[in-house]
Amino acid sequence: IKQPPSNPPPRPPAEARKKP
Amino acid sequence: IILQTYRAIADYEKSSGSEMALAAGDVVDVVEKSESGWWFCQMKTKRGWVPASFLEPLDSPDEAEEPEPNYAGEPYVTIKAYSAVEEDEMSLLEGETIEVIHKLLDGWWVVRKDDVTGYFPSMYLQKSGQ
Amino acid sequence: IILQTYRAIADYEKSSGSEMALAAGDVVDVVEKSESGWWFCQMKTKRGWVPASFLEPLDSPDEAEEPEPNYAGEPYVTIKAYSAVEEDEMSLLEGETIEVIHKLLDGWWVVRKDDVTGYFPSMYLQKSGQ
Repeated sequence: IKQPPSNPPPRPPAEARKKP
Repeated sequence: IILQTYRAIADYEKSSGSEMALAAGDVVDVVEKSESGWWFCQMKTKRGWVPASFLEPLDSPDEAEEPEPNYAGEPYVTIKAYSAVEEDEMSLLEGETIEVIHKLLDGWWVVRKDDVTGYFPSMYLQKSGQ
Repeated sequence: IILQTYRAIADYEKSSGSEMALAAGDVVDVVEKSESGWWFCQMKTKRGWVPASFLEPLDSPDEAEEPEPNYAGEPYVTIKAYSAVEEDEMSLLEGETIEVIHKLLDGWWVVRKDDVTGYFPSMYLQKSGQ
């Protein structure tokens, strides 16, 4: 299995935003 | 190893080669979870019947796979009636004896009755004598 | 068993439950070829990294999987600068010491510096002392 991408993943999609 | 199964809640477009695109609703198995928030997943294997005519071989797409025609003809009998939809098809009733000339892979075989030839669905044909 | 691999040359919509839809370009393994022209295929397994935030568990989607927050905070240091894109994110330079409050699975951790908290990419953080 290759390494994960070297940039962070995107923020959660609008459907899944949690309150801070 | 039992992998956890997840569902995509939104579409995701790849932004690099090692990523996998997601369509909302896709079901995946999670192989590895990185703290970075990237999870290595495997799409749940989809399986099912598809029309052969919609497929081409991955290598040498022009390579002929079709069997050779048999102009002498092989006797078959219709087990279900079918009315031609397109001009190059045959209309036959159930129980008619015909000759199969060419068993094309897409399931539409070239058949001959008397001096008329045309396409007919192979699933409505049965080898004579069976 | 070595299966033959084919490519879909056109989109195909399912018309019954045992069929599989195809998108032009899909690559499939052929498991079984019926003379009817229906071939039983398996979609080539796609694998790759996907953002965890785009997935939900297949069973009990509301079940909380996230770890508990740690309000005392765990000391980490930034190994790469990042400028906030959204309002709830932190802007930090490389080499700054912060406290991680909540290690969310999507890879965007809640961090605190002095009295300010916000999201920061976990892949730009390293545990202090390592």
